[in-house]
Amino acid sequence: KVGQPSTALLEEAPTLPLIQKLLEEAPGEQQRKPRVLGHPLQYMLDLYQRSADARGHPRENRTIGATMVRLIRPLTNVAKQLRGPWHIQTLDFPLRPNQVAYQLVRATVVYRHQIHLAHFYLSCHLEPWVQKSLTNHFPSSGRGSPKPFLLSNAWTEMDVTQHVQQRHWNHKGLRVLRLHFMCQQQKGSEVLDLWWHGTSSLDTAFLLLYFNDTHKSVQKAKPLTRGLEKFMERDSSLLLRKAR
Amino acid sequence: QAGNTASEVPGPSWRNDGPERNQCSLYPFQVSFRQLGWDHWIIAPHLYTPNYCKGACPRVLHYGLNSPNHAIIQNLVNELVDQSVPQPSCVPYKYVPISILLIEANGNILYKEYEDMIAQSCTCR
Repeated sequence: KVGQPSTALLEEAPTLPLIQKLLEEAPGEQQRKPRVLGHPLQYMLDLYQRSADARGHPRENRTIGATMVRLIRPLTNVAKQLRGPWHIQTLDFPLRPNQVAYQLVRATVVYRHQIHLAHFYLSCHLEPWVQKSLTNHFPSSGRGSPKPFLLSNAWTEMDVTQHVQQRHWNHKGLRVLRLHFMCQQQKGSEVLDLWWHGTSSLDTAFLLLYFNDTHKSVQKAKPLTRGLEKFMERDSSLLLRKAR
Repeated sequence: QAGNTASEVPGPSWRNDGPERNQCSLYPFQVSFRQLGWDHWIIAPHLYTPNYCKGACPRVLHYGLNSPNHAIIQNLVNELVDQSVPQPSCVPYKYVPISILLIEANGNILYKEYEDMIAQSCTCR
């Protein structure tokens, strides 16, 4: 079977758990590597280098605190609004249905807090979506929002674990985490509308979900403890007699 | 005691053991994800060292092979009772995980630690 596409070989054994996982996660042979560049890719490469060596062995002293980290980019069809000096994007991050074997450890969102475009500096922040957030004085900048953590001159990380647990579905019935990305012009009062349309939401924020794989420990613990308990309940003296 | 019994019993497997260098042991082996046809979605690492176990299992399964009692009994059955019951096989004993960075079909990026991906030692069972 030399030369046969590897996914075709995998499909011959679809019931094995690892194979199922690979088939689920791997793009098709024809589909080339999706184009992911810029900060999201660099962020994950840095995370990888901190957590594993060049041969892929997980580092003993890794601080990642999870066995799986998924970087999710926002959906492209986001609503864009302009309110006075504020530029607002509604970012929807698609969330998969909860997988039983994976436990969410934490969720963070990484975003640009400073954007420099056409001689204008924009100062930005993120706020979790709530029903009344687009009313009254706008925006509140931080009140009731998680405290952001400065990553660099331009990027900030913010914990959104609690918000990921909440249930929200978009108009297509997809479960999403909805956030507002809000930027304010720092210089002058001139409304700068053009830049917004030229800036992709994919370049401004991404979501990170940290999971732990609980499948292995569950699988190992069950037969041992249950089997032994049953045996001991039935006749504890049997074990001693057999050993003798 | 099972080991002593087995060593005193002459049998066909004694002749098949061959020189010690053919005994069950771990062999290093490296493959690239490109060779596996997965380089279109796996970003890191580029190389994967699954290793493999190969070699004959000795008639007397010594302690270092970490063989379970069942393997010792199966060896005895093969020699004393029924040769259609095969001798134990040389297979991986301990594994270590590998961390993989990959791009999913929808453009998301995934870091994941996969368990039991690299053979670290071998056993006869």
